[in-house]
Amino acid sequence: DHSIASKDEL
Amino acid sequence: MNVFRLAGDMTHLLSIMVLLLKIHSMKSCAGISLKTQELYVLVFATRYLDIFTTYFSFYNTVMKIVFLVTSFSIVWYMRHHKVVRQTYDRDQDTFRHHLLVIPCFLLALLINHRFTVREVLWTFSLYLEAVAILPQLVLLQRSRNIDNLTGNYVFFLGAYRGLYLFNWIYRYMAEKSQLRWIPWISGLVQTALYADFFYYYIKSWKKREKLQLPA
Repeated sequence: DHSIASKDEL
Repeated sequence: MNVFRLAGDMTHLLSIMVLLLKIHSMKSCAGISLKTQELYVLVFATRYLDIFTTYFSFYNTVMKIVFLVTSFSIVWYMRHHKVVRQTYDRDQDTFRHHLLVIPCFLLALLINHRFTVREVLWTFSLYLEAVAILPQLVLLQRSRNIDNLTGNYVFFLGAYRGLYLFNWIYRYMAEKSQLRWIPWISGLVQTALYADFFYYYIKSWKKREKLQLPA
């Protein structure tokens, strides 16, 4: 999932 | 995790440590904008809603907790601590910060990756973070006396997002990550807002003079 994958940043 | 991302997170952490050091050791929040600090509480509270639902890594969870706890405690100190709150430059910190919140929220409703509550709030947090420094920059410009800790605090805070820009370039090139316009453009705007401050910060550092921003 793209929108989840990009949320490992703070 | 690449070196730019780690360095970015560390300067972000360092900026908060510098601010807490000022508050704890000097018992002072002179020159610090409560408006900006309140905006950061809102930024972290809306961005880290996934803390209980999505697990990325131990590092990720710990850092989120640190940012939430420290941002809440800074606001608490500035509002309620009997000594610290008396050092707050209330009369100069007059930026109407809620005027930033509403347009950022409307923009997040209009421009987002997906129209869900969590995604809109996450997008809102990015837009709001981009402009959250404005009350602080205005206060700095009004301050005749910017102490070292305050100057360093703002410098590290700006360096953090600048390093994230390199992180995104690296991830795009090396990890073939997808185009992520919302964080990229927000991050670019956020970093650009510091340009003026960086210029005077580096100039004063080179000349070993006290930092002062032109009014």
